[in-house]
Amino acid sequence: MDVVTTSLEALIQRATNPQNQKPDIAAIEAFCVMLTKESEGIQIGTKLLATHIQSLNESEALQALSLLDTCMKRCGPLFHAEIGKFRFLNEMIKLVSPKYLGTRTTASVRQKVLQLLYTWIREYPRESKIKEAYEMLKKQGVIEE
Amino acid sequence: PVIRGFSDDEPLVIA
Repeated sequence: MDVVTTSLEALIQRATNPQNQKPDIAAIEAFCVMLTKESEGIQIGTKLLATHIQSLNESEALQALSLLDTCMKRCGPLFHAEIGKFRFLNEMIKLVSPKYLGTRTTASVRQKVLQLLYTWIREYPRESKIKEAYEMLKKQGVIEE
Repeated sequence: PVIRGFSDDEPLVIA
């Protein structure tokens, strides 16, 4: 296991730890910096985020979604492009789709996922797959406007 | 001309 993966893994564990009483700013900061500084950092970081947002522990999932939101704001267009691929978006879709994980995901996690997608459509219009995913969720009745 | 690499991605999952 290379040092980038182990470091990013350790950082996301800290940043999304269910024991956190308040956000671990240092871990969040270091995760974002490492994601953009290290080659492959974005690929490794998005895979870790996809895993953690699907945690069965609601606090961990919600903190991972907040970390995802922070990374979108801080990590730049290469990160947006990676999140804007179906490979990642599918992991968010599974959280809200009853065909996948939707039935075992809490309402607040499902709410946060939809809110992020809704926000990103406006903030990152070039990532057209985000809009495509959102439209599909509407068509499938997962989202009632 | 810039050769556009094919974007390595997967198909959209249908909810």
